[in-house]
Amino acid sequence: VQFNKLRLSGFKSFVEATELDIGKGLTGIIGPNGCGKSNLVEALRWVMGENSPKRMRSSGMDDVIFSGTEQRPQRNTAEVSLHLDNTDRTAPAEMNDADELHVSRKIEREVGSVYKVNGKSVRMRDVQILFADSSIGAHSPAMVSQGRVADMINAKPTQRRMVLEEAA
Amino acid sequence: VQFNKLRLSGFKSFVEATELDIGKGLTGIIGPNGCGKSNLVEALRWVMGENSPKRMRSSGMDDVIFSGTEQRPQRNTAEVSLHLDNTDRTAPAEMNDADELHVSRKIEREVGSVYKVNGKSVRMRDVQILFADSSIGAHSPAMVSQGRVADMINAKPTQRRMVLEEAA
Amino acid sequence: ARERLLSAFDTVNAHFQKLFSRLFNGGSAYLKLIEADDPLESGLEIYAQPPGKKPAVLSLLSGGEQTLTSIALIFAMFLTNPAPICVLDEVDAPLDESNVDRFCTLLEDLAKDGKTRFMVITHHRMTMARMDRLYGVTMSEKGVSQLVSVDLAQHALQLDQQAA
Amino acid sequence: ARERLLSAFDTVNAHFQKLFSRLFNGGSAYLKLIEADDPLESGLEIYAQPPGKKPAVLSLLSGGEQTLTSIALIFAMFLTNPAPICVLDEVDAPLDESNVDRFCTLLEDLAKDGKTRFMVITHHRMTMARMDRLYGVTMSEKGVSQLVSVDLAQHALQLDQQAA
Ligand SMILES: Nc1ncnc2c1ncn2[C@@H]1O[C@H](COP(=O)(O)OP(=O)(O)OP(=O)(O)O)[C@@H](O)[C@H]1O
Ligand SMILES: Nc1ncnc2c1ncn2[C@@H]1O[C@H](COP(=O)(O)OP(=O)(O)OP(=O)(O)O)[C@@H](O)[C@H]1O
Ligand SMILES: [Mg+2]
Ligand SMILES: [Mg+2]
Repeated sequence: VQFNKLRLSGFKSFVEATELDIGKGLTGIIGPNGCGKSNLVEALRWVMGENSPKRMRSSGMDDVIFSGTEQRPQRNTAEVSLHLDNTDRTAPAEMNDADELHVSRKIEREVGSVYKVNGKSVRMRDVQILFADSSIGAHSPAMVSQGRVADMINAKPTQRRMVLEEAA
Repeated sequence: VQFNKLRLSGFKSFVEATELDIGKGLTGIIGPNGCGKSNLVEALRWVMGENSPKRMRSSGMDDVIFSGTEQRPQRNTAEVSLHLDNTDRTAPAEMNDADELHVSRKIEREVGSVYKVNGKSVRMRDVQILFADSSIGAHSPAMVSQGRVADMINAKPTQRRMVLEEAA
Repeated sequence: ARERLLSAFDTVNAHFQKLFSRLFNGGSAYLKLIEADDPLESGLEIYAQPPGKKPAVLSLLSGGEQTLTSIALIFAMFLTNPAPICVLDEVDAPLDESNVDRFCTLLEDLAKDGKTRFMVITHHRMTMARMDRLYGVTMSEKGVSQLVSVDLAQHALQLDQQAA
Repeated sequence: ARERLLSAFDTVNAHFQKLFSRLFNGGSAYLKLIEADDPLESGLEIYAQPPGKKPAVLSLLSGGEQTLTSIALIFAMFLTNPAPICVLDEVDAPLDESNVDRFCTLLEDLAKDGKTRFMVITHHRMTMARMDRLYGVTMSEKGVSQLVSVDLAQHALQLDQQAA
């Protein structure tokens, strides 16, 4: 599969519907401290099935929903979707009959998350497997969150070995 | 007391005798990765009585002695000295009769460290007290080692309180 | 000891609140002792509200915001017990240009009473440009460090030429 | 599981050694399983020797050297199981100019088979200049993020003007 677009709405500071084109090669993301760059990274991990709030700098999963500012009220839902190209037909069998895969996750305050692939409800596990089969996912070594390099440097040797095991 | 000069010889990568003038105001230290900037900071903490090798990125205190390169053999001693201005006479009584204080620490491989103030041997404790009385020292909040800010951010609340206690 | 911690806490907290607002050009923050009735058993929590944002514990802020908030706390402890020297090893690494600018302005302010000398290790060009003098550390011979004086004006010129 | 770990270890170690020498323009490094006979109980230690220096465990290296070595390990794991996307959030923060340069050259090399798309969050001007396209994230309304396309040439020009 190939990653084409990331869409967010109501996710953390991205209250307005936002679309990020993931082009070929190297895409740079720049901006001042606190403007939302790492939130984009978290949105990507979240839609791929990140289910630990701690790993999203949150105490509860509802914390990823736009919590409001002095000018705007909080939202009650957040949605992130990923548009994948599947022309190489490398997706799992049940999802492998389409050129394009549209994976989405929507959370409703105090209700929970719903995952969909091409409009059809699926379990979180199905989404995690879809990405795991393509050697990617929320915890993949290819997803290097802010501070992760420093954590690796400070990690005990046994913790580092576990990272290697997960990558294997 | 006021800090005037730092001298190093045989300390980590500073094998050659080196003198750093600590001028008034803001002194910047720049250079490529791995060239020795943090070694300078460690030399300053070391002469003020840093006695934990772990806090010097070392397994044993002898590790601060120049360990040699392909071109040069290792050294067997390392020395760091600090030149302080004591015209305000704020040093502890036994050292308070001189305008200038010359504090030095010399380590000999497998023998240990010797501290001197103005040429006279003193105990490590005396040197630590000299600096503590001036609200400075190897573990002072004013000595911000590389990575210490990240450690503070990741610290548990109880660990942070201990930092505050030490600063008090 | 309990008295000493509480009194230090109040002084540090007062400095911290002012320094935060200076470094963030607005907003507010405060320290709180939590998790225990006995201060000597408690935890120190940091609450921060950058301008226009909701208050949050330190762990919910962005990387640069966490760094700037911690710098405010470090200097708050420093002002509580001013030292004759202050050494900062690459504390400005995660900061953007406008935060580095305010960080440097604060340094200039802390340095102007002449009682504290600052040593600032940095890779940031803006920070280098705001120093009173620069020393370069080089390893022209592999594994051997050498200290050289760097002319500020000359250095800024070289950097501009490299960028062009 | 033991077999899988040992086989992954060998592949990652082989990639790691090559990537280290590329990022450091020389020197050598290797991984070692330590502390236990059973690989599933062992620790992973990293030994690195930047050009002209003595071999040392990771914890004895400088901040920038530790970062560059870890980047080599991350990409070694990536090459062992190549992913369709790779996201790097400010990994270049502690690196000096020549290391950022080699880091970018490695990225260009990893990207050229077209199988992996890279998202690189950075504050480094050199990294920005080496990207194929740039997106800026802004908060012109406080607390609300907006994504904008940034013209590379235009951006580089603005930065030069700021620096002057
Ligand atoms: N649920 C939420 N609702 C609204 N805003 C949020 C929410 N969660 C986080 N934020 C805001 O997002 C900001 C953090 O953004 P982010 O971590 O992406 O910054 P960044 O661009 O990566 O900055 P840096 O360069 O410092 O790493 C915080 O200031 C926080 O106020
Ligand atoms: N005992 C020793 N003898 C010789 N060289 C040593 C010794 N101890 C450390 N070194 C060398 O000093 C170097 C580290 O220097 P230092 O940490 O000061 O770099 P730095 O300038 O702070 O770099 P960075 O910008 O990456 O933080 C290491 O590469 C190491 O090889
Ligand atoms: Mg960030
Ligand atoms: Mg350093």
